[in-house]
Amino acid sequence: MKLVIAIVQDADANGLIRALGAERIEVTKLASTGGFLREGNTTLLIGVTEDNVARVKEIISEKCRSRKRFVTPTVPVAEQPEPMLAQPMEVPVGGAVAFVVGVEEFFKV
Amino acid sequence: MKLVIAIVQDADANGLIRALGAERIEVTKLASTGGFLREGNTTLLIGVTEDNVARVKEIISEKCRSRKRFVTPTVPVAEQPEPMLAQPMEVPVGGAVAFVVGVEEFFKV
Amino acid sequence: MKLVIAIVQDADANGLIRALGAERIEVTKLASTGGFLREGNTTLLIGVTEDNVARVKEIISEKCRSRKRFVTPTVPVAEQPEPMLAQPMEVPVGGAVAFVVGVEEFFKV
Ligand SMILES: Nc1ncnc2c1ncn2[C@@H]1O[C@@H]2COP(=O)(O)O[C@H]3[C@@H](O)[C@H](n4cnc5c(N)ncnc54)O[C@@H]3COP(=O)(O)O[C@H]2[C@H]1O
Ligand SMILES: Nc1ncnc2c1ncn2[C@@H]1O[C@@H]2COP(=O)(O)O[C@H]3[C@@H](O)[C@H](n4cnc5c(N)ncnc54)O[C@@H]3COP(=O)(O)O[C@H]2[C@H]1O
Ligand SMILES: Nc1ncnc2c1ncn2[C@@H]1O[C@@H]2COP(=O)(O)O[C@H]3[C@@H](O)[C@H](n4cnc5c(N)ncnc54)O[C@@H]3COP(=O)(O)O[C@H]2[C@H]1O
Repeated sequence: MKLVIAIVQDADANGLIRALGAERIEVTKLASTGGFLREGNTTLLIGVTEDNVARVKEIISEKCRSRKRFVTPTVPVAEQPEPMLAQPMEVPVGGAVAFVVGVEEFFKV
Repeated sequence: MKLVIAIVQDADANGLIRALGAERIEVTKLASTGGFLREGNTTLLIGVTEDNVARVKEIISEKCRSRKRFVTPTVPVAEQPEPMLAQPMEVPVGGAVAFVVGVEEFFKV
Repeated sequence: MKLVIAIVQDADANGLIRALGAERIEVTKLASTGGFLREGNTTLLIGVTEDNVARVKEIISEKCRSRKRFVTPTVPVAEQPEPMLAQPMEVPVGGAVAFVVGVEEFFKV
């Protein structure tokens, strides 16, 4: 058993969960927030047998796509020459980030 | 140190947390959602010494019980002959699902 | 790659996230609740290379501090001689609790 902890964009989360469910891959969804952009995103816990990890990776790649976000960087007021001149910055946000963690024991009640 | 990541039904969560606390087993609670039923459930993080994992399993088995949920499956409109005919489906929801994960390092500040 | 799962007090969370971001250490934030005090706290997922774990520990120690909370223990009504006599109890709450978990595979989409 492996636990895949995947952080995906809210826009892709429901499509991904449906695609996993269609192949009877169970998943639990947690609301989360990105540390840098402070925007909402989704953290998924996906417990699968070892031989299913590759398929989970494929489904994540199919369902999640990277996007660009325009953010106006908030710099401390003292450093800002002209508030009007703070140029919006383009920040790429990836489709998904995922950690595959070993599970020593799995039990159901 | 091991980290038990347990997904339990909301109805059992508080009783379980109280039972763990009575044995000084510390726990952190996260609100979560089931991928299939899209209903709220609870994800618990329980960091315990290796010799306490068995006791945590026992307490989870005592405090969490499986239930049946009746859901009317939502099928895409085109496939539904008569909306009235969509039979409610009985879905068993287990008491708990838990992953025991190895902890390489544990620290407190 | 290691995954640091840290539980910190809400009061320290934003300062910690900013300090991690300043060193380009990425982090995801989850709202959580303490099992004993039932108060809100913050769970952070911090995926870092192995050689960065020590630096993450240092930043957590710098940014998180322990505090004391005064709580009036709620005992079952029957046992309480005089509601007025329930003395508030001082409970120390640590700055942070963290679990470092091994990552078998890390992928980005
Ligand atoms: N200090 C910094 N300076 C400049 N640009 C920065 C930066 N930190 C992050 N970014 C950029 O901003 C995007 C959004 O980051 P955020 O932290 O809001 O949202 C992140 C975070 O919630 C999570 N994440 C990514 N790597 C992580 C890691 N190693 N550990 C934990 N969570 C991670 O996945 C989301 C998307 O990450 P992704 O890397 O695709 O996309 C990132 C990255 O392109
Ligand atoms: N391997 C895993 N990894 C991560 N999280 C896991 C998991 N196994 C279970 N969970 C979590 O535990 C909840 C209860 O699962 P259980 O298998 O007892 O009970 C399940 C199962 O009996 C049934 N079910 C799940 N997926 C199904 C599917 N594709 N087709 C038919 N029935 C399904 O519906 C019940 C509720 O599922 P739901 O997803 O709403 O809620 C799930 C999910 O949040
Ligand atoms: N091994 C572990 N696994 C998972 N999560 C863990 C953990 N150890 C700590 N935590 C998390 O960190 C928070 C702070 O814990 P700390 O031990 O510093 O501070 C604790 C501790 O000093 C005290 N405490 C906890 N359980 C107790 C009990 N059964 N009896 C007396 N005091 C307790 O109350 C403070 C707040 O506890 P609370 O549960 O509200 O909030 C906890 C919990 O959310």
